[in-house]
Amino acid sequence: ARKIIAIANQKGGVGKTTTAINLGAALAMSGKSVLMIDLDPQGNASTGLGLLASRRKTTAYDLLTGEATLEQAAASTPVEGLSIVPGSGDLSGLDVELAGEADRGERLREVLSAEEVGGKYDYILIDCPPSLNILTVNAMVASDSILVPLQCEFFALEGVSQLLSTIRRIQLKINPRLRMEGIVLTMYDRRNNLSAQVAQDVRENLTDVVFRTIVPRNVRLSEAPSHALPVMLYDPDCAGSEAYRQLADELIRRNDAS
Amino acid sequence: ARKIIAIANQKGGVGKTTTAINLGAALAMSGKSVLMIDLDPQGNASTGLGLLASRRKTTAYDLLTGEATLEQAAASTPVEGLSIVPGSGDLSGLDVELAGEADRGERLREVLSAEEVGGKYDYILIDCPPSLNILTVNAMVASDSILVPLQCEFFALEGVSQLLSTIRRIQLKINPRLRMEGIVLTMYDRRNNLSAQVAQDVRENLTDVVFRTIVPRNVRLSEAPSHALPVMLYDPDCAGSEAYRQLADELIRRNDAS
Ligand SMILES: Nc1ncnc2c1ncn2[C@@H]1O[C@H](COP(=O)(O)OP(=O)(O)OP(=O)(O)O)[C@@H](O)[C@H]1O
Ligand SMILES: Nc1ncnc2c1ncn2[C@@H]1O[C@H](COP(=O)(O)OP(=O)(O)OP(=O)(O)O)[C@@H](O)[C@H]1O
Ligand SMILES: [Mg+2]
Ligand SMILES: [Mg+2]
Repeated sequence: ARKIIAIANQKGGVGKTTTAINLGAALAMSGKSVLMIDLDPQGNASTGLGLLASRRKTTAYDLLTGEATLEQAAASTPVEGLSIVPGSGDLSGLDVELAGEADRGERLREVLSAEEVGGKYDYILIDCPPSLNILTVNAMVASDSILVPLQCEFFALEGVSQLLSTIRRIQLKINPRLRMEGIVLTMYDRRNNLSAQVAQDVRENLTDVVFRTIVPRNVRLSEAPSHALPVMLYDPDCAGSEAYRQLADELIRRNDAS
Repeated sequence: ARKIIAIANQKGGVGKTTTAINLGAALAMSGKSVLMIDLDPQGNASTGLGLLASRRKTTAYDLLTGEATLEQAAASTPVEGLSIVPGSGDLSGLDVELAGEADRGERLREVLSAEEVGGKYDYILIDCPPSLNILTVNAMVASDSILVPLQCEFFALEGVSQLLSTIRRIQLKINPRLRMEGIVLTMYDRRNNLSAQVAQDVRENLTDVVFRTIVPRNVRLSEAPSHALPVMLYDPDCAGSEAYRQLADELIRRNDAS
């Protein structure tokens, strides 16, 4: 059964793209068929999976404006079983371009529900930009659940309540089936107290939704994208690879059970 | 002579807010009169300077919608000589709210140029959200220059060319006086090669615009906001305080000379 998961958090630099790339790769490497949709105008997920700007003929922009189908836009990646619809700079114009359209928040949902082809994927992961604009709204409206990477820092913690209230608003008004897939603690640094304090704060206040897996701060995770590889192909034995394999296992266990 | 500087980069989590707070505080502590404008819906700069959400009666949203003047919106901070116009969540609705207005990109410029009161500040620093939306455009149109914090990481480097082409577009179409104040390398980690590679890449390609001061990765910088203090009041002797004092000196020398 296909599951669509939005990877979102309006706070910047918390590990959304790193989680999308490496969770996607780990799911594919454990036999699942995965499609990534890069909704970020920066296109970091596309670069991190080896799609140079010159190879991005059809993009997520074409999907949202109805110019292309999912099949036309999906491109291969270095990982068997993982495809990607690349992002592009013109996505940042959609807020204004779609401002007058009544269905502007539902474009992606229409694409993903209309397509027979969507049925061939076990998981569709959507990498979101750092804002609560029309791109992130499209992702939340199209998704079954939302996965929130949360950096173990003070400013990141501050933004969670704003994000959770946006999710509730979307659930009430446009997408009643949207659930919390969970919160993933990222860039956890054993050497400093701040990480431990943030982790404890989140576990106490949001007990049911926090994944058991914690992603440690690990320099191999930030080196891998410059080699256009997910971390488990760049350095399979490092702490970053281990964490994202564990996260994939935890996600599969939760979803296969239900 | 008053100088208005936008602190912007559409890549998330690169140190925009940390630079705005600590550069602002360092400038004030060396005798300059400074106003901060928090244009980020997350309001991190406001929280980091002790303005709890309950104290934010008049905000940057009221400024851009013409409901309040600069004097009404400016609030005090723990630093003598540093005031702030706080941010608020309703800023994120402005893209759609102003979509039909011809002057939607010039609202902040109108406020800052109309006000006599603006003359009492030596520096006005504008903290921008992680996107190239109407808020960042307002900041670039209102500013004399733009200061770009650049995290020493691969994805951050990728976004610089997109940012520089946006700045050129704004210079050509709306604000011919906009200059590059400079690029500040942030979160530089001596322990890993990636930082050195990114720093070298930036220095080679953008020689004239990179500040000499480099801000190291320093946990005291990420702890200070949870105490609602800039780092030089939280831990005056740490590497983070030293770096932002140096950056303020470098900025003053460049601007007092011209
Ligand atoms: N666990 C980790 N350990 C070390 N570095 C990490 C880790 N996770 C992410 N990074 C690095 O931190 C930076 C921010 O991560 P990333 O770009 O994935 O965040 P993001 O939330 O997608 O950012 P944006 O808000 O700009 O989309 C990147 O340079 C990335 O390589
Ligand atoms: N030099 C540094 N050393 C250690 N931590 C830092 C440093 N600079 C910033 N940080 C921390 O890194 C995180 C990201 O920084 P910050 O929030 O200032 O970035 P930003 O660009 O304003 O993010 P956003 O794109 O969400 O507005 C914060 O938790 C901050 O405390
Ligand atoms: Mg990202
Ligand atoms: Mg910020």
